Amino acid sequence: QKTFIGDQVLRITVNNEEQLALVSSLQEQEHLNIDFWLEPSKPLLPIDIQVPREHVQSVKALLEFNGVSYSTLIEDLQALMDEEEKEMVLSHHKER
Amino acid sequence: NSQTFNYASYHTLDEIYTWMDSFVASSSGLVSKLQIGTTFENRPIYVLRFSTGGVNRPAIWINFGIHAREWISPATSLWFANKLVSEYGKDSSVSSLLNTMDLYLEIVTNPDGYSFTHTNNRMWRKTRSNHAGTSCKGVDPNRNFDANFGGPGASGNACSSTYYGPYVNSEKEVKAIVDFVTNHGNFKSFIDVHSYSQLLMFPYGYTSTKPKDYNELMELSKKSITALASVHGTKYRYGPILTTIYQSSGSSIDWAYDQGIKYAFCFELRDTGRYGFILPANQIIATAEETYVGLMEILDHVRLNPY
Repeated sequence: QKTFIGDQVLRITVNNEEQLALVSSLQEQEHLNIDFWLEPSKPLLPIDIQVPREHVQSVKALLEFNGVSYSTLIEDLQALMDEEEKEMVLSHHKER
Repeated sequence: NSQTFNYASYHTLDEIYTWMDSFVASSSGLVSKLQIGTTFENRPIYVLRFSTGGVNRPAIWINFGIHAREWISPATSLWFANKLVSEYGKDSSVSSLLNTMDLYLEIVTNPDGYSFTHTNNRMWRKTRSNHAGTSCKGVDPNRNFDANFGGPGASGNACSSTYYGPYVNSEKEVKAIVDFVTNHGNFKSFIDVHSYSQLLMFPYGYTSTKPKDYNELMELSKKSITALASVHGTKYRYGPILTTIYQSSGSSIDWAYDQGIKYAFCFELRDTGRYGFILPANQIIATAEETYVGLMEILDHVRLNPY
């Protein structure tokens, strides 16, 4: 089973077409293995990306270098999934 | 059984399929289960039909969870189905609707993908099909419909999460819907329920051209999201797909609209990004409650405005 330990979800806000193109180009860099949760569309609309742990620092550095603002929505994706699984297990054992 | 089922929890595909049978059995003949196809991995694709009789009545189609990881959509559908049965004969909107129209709910639109999110990869979006010429699996079913197929807003890269597939309707899950809706021939509304980002959208996604019913669809959207917000204060944006989020080709509601189904909508349920696809289970009921109210505004309008 695939795990997501240390994967982060970043919310990116681009201010202009140039920044939009930069973030869109991350889709083509397959080695980064970035999963776009909300696709790039137009400036000021949020873009959410799931970044594997090993690329978190480099992606953040790239955004910062280019003046693209972002925030971290999910610090550790696996921690949320563990919570989700715990809830499902609890629910199975709950008396109806 | 469907009365003691925990609607406030996420469930596996097997649990949902078992629920369907008990739900149908306890619905006093109001609901039946139809198999409209099989998936790439040979799982049955089911639709729940709500009908009080009549032959080829005008009908409403709602499918949930075409993108496998959007768990809140099928979770909402279960609650919605149960709510309809419990309100029939009590609530005038539900009763009038089901006395004049048939309603088809596709509870899990992408069963292979949904199962895969429970067993292998929680973040999986696509189907699980294999196509010649690539080692990457799966096609984005919501880019695989015959609506400017392969155009902007979809990817030709088989490894991408928005891969449009080798040809129109290449995905058995998509073909099943297309064949069923086409053969039925009397659908008046087609609604595709997704998550997240709190949006209510209508055609088009593949072109900036306004649909001919733009004004009516805008007004109805506003009415629906206003009603939805009255339940828990959840705010939605609304409008055509292209101007509300992004350009996308090959999507289900664009196809439906081009088939002549005027009331074609796409919901993006809670939330706006704090949890994304990992919306906590304690928000399932609240999401379902508000979605029910938003949906009923649309369904009421469809019933009252035959065409």
